[in-house]
Amino acid sequence: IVAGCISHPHSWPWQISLRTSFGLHFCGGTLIDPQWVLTAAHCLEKSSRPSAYKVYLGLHRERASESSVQKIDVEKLFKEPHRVDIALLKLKSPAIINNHVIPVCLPKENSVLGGREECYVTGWGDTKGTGGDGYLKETGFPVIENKICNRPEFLNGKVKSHELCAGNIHGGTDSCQGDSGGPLVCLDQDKFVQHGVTSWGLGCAQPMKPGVYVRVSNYIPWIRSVMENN
Amino acid sequence: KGDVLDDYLRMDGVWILTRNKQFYETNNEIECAEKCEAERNFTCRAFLYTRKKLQCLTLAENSKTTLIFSSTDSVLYEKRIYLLQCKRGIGKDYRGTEAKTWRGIPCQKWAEKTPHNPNITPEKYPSAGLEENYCRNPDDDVNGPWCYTTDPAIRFDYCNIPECEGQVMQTTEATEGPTVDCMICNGEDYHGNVSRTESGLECQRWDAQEPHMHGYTLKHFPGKDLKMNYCRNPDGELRPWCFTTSPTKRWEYCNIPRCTTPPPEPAPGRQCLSGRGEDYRGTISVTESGNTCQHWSSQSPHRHARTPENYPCKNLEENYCRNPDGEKMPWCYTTNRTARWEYCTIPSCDGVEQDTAAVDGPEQAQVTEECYRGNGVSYRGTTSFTVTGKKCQAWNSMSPHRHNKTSDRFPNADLRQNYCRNPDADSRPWCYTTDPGVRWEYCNLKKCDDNLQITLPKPPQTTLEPDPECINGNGKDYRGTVAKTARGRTCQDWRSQRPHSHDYFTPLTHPEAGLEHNYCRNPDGDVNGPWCYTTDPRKAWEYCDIPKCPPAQYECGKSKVKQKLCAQR
Repeated sequence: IVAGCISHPHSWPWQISLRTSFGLHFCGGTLIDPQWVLTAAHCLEKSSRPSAYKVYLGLHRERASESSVQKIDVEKLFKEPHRVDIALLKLKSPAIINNHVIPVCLPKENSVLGGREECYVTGWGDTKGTGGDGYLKETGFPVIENKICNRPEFLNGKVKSHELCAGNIHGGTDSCQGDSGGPLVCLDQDKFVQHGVTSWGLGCAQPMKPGVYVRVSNYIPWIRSVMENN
Repeated sequence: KGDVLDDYLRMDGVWILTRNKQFYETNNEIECAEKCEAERNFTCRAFLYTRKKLQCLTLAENSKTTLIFSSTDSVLYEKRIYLLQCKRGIGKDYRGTEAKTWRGIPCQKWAEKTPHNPNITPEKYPSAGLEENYCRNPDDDVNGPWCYTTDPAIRFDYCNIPECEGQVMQTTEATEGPTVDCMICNGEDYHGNVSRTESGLECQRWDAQEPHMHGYTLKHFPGKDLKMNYCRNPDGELRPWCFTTSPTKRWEYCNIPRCTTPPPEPAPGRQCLSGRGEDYRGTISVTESGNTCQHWSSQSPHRHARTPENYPCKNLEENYCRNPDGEKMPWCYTTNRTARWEYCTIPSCDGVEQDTAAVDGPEQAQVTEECYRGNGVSYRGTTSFTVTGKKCQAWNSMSPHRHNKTSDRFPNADLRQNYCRNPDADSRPWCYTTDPGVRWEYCNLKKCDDNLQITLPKPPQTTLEPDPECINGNGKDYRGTVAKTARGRTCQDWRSQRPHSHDYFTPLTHPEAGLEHNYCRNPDGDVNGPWCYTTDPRKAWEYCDIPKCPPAQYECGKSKVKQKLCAQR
């Protein structure tokens, strides 16, 4: 996360850290059910073997030295069948739900954001020298409607309808490498709902180049069917 | 009489599919219109003209009655009188489709002889539009359009045709009522029924998400009249637009003519920030980072389209901060080449409005509540200072702290002025503070006297702390007090070396494993769960029988720790 701030420990209890089998963080993800994690498909490019990955939950520090940390192996990987940058991980055993580990809410199928919502992204990714490395950082910014985001001065038609943009028009704060797969959540009344999976961007925190997130509401039927059938 | 084309409504880039048509070759649209006027084979309601081929096609049908396709080279001209569902004067040129009398009796077809044998027939009055059983006024009746009725007892009766008013034009959606088909300013108030883009594509309905998914819904843009698939300008664009039904063209501007009347006199506007500051008309011309604003009429150093000409009603004067496009607050292009545009810091009107509210009628009478009950969710008093004496920020203000505790998100929380409230069921009333360094604080309020407290049912317990007497997973986190093995043997104290000596699993070697007393524990992550050394000299250790915890009940998306919600905007 570029700029933003270090979050209150365990205030984003659905954020997971996707790691190599040796424990090296490389992507984020979100707990959507005690045994299921949503992440980006591009985070799973290096290996198609579930044993190559580990999911860390309940952590604030990247070092994962807290006693609240749960480390769970991955049982199965499910990439979206049409090569959209979204994937599901089934954990070998359910995460223990406690004050440090709580699933996020998913949006209603095909629900849309109006382009004014205040949303938040979190992660342990690159900070581009803005500090807070090693801690779970957060930053907030509005969602930008695709009509605006696809203007020539923004992302010039690169944003597909199954994606959404979010960021500050001036840049300055953004998600970045290492935050991929993590959540973009928006407050709906008193609950956080995951509307995006961190996917791609043109650089990080550049003016007029907001981050691009996979639009979760488009994939609710797929998520539901994978979870029900597995 | 002006141009013959004045009687037609023009639509570029479309083609309509009709059965009755006649081909001609003409040099221009005017000649084609003359062909339409002179058409004898059928009633000409419209014509298509293709400039490249000089092709003129007179048509018996118009866009109200048949299919429309996009076709880049052609232009459709529809005779206005056939699009009107209202009458002008006595309605002699009324060509609408009303076919009932004012009493609701169906009209007889003009060409039929029963139940009444008419004197006025299509043959005798070929130019009177006596088609089907539509109400007409072929004989200049001062009472307006009429028809022979299908009731044998009533030979004829008048129809109830609404009057056309001034420049008002009614289109096919007769139930929508008359609508003005021109726009003033940037068409933000345009409520007309045009539903095609400038290239002739049909608009997608605003309440549809196909073929284009979008966020311009009624919910997100209330008050923007996003009905049907009509062109609108909900977001400060140059002019009305719509998403199109073409999968390859997400959205496009519509061609809405400008009204000939001059734009309305500008409202007086404010000198302070209220809401998003769209009505700010002050003279601040410096951005929040200290850059000087570029003149709106200048294209240097930043080229842009927010010019006074493009936005005639937005008071883009000099280089003053303005919000012509529904941004969060007034802004301007800056004279700094590296900062294209920035927001401005405009003092809030909150104080002024607060004073005004105080003198409002009885409904605004201020409630005096010096204490709160329960967690203060129902507190409706007017305290507006925190425990450390900081003044509260108004809930509808985003300065100095941006937040999402707004009255539209929490409509029942009474987020008025800057009064302490508890919209999120925190432990007591709180507010965002006006101190930029302190986002929020609890308020300087006491809990009401317990004796006076009303006992309310407690909300369901939502704690997620594990039940100490059951285990999750392998029970590594088990911290309960079971001290017997599954076979009933008593556990040995972890600090003791008798009867079994053990160096490895002690409170000193595993300080985080909870090795207290002789309670069952799982310091080594044994997959079979907690265990203990036993007091039976014959059995060194044994598993304990501790029940599995039921699946935790949780509320998704709700953290037990409040977020910072930090945002650098």
